[in-house]
Amino acid sequence: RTRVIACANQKGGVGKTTTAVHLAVGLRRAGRRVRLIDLDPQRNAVLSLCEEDQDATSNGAWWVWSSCSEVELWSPAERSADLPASPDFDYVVLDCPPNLENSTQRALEASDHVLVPLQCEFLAMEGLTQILARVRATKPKGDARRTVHVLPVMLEPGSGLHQDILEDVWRHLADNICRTWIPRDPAFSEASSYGRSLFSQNIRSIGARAYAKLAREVEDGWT
Amino acid sequence: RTRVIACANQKGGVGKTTTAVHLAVGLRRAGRRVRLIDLDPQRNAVLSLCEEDQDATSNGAWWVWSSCSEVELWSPAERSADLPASPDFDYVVLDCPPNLENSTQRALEASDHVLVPLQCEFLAMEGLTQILARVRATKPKGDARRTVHVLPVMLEPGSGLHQDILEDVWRHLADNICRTWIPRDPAFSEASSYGRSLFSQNIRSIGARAYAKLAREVEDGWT
Ligand SMILES: Nc1ncnc2c1ncn2[C@@H]1O[C@H](COP(=O)(O)OP(=O)(O)OP(=O)(O)O)[C@@H](O)[C@H]1O
Ligand SMILES: Nc1ncnc2c1ncn2[C@@H]1O[C@H](COP(=O)(O)OP(=O)(O)OP(=O)(O)O)[C@@H](O)[C@H]1O
Ligand SMILES: [Mg+2]
Ligand SMILES: [Mg+2]
Repeated sequence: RTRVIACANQKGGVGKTTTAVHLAVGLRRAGRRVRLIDLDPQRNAVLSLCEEDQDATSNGAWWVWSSCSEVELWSPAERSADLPASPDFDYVVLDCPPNLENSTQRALEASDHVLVPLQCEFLAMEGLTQILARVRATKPKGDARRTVHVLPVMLEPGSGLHQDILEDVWRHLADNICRTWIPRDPAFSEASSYGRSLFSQNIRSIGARAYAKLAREVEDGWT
Repeated sequence: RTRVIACANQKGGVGKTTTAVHLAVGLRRAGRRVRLIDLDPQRNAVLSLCEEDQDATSNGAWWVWSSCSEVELWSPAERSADLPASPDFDYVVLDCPPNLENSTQRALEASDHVLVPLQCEFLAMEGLTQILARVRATKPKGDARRTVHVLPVMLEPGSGLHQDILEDVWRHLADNICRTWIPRDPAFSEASSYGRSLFSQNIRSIGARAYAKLAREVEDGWT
């Protein structure tokens, strides 16, 4: 059955788009059928994966970015478009904007799993309580319980502060934190400037390897 | 007369709050009367400058954070509160959320100057065209022309990519770019975790010095 994963966090610039893109492409590279949906009006996922922000085909309330070769990529043509039925897909990954308004709320309601990228910085940490509370308050989808997975991102191994924050998060959120964490890798910005994922730009980079590990963790560990 | 400065950029996590906070405190330390207004429902400016996110006094449609000793700090108690009249102030600094919706639009309309923090990363660069276009399309405030100032932030001196992007920006936006640029300084995150600006946490840090330089540039150079 199809599993819907929402990448959400109301804090800006914490790696939602980078995570949605690289998890989707990582799962696709593992042989899964994946649809990535960019719910941010800024269309950053589209910008990161298409060389020209101009190659979409209209499909009713949706744009289909067929020029994107790495994963099937859609974005809404109308603000409150209902999410498209995706029965032929193993995974649908939703990239959310930096707020908890309608798009994010609908993404949470449609999701089986919520992936919360977490930057180990004070302001990003403060926002974590709010998104976790919102996920818990979101009505369940059928019988199965919605699961939350916090993903530490942009980690700098040399930073004592990041280390302390990470240990703190492990203690408090033991059941809801991913085993994988994503290191800081300057190559992400460069890859997006070419309209490619880091898998396609440099598969040996530490960033690509980390998201490949996350894709395996999702495949093996999330039920 | 009072000069209103809006810190705006629809891209998330590019340093709007850090810039609004440190420009406001920097101008205050230069002897000016400054009011900082946090327009983001996430109240990150409040979190960065108050040890407890709980010490506000109500003033009609506004919260006044009197526990903040470094600068006068307000935030809205109602979503569409009109900006408070501030005739006794030399500067009003507005921290905007990561979008171009109502709060940001009203901030732009109220502003004499728009300060756009710019992270030298591909996705942040792509968004620049949009905010600049929105500022130009915003109706003028009286006779004076509204000015736009792009501020390069989180610059890593070792990064060739940042250097290239910066030179590119200088070429294209010569008249609208600040002379000051803000280096990456891990001390910002730590200072905010103590509810203090970096001026109060460590005035000798490269981050504090850079914002002191920006405050001087605003005082001397912006008309
Ligand atoms: N692990 C990483 N290492 C280095 N840079 C990264 C990493 N992850 C993301 N980035 C960069 O950090 C910036 C912010 O990331 P991204 O745009 O994915 O965050 P976001 O949460 O989607 O932002 P927004 O809130 O604006 O939607 C981008 O320029 C991106 O290329
Ligand atoms: N010059 C800098 N050096 C290092 N870290 C910085 C710098 N400026 C800001 N930061 C950190 O980067 C993160 C994002 O900055 P900030 O919250 O100010 O951005 P923002 O644009 O206001 O984000 P949002 O879109 O969520 O409102 C914060 O954790 C902040 O402490
Ligand atoms: Mg994004
Ligand atoms: Mg902010």
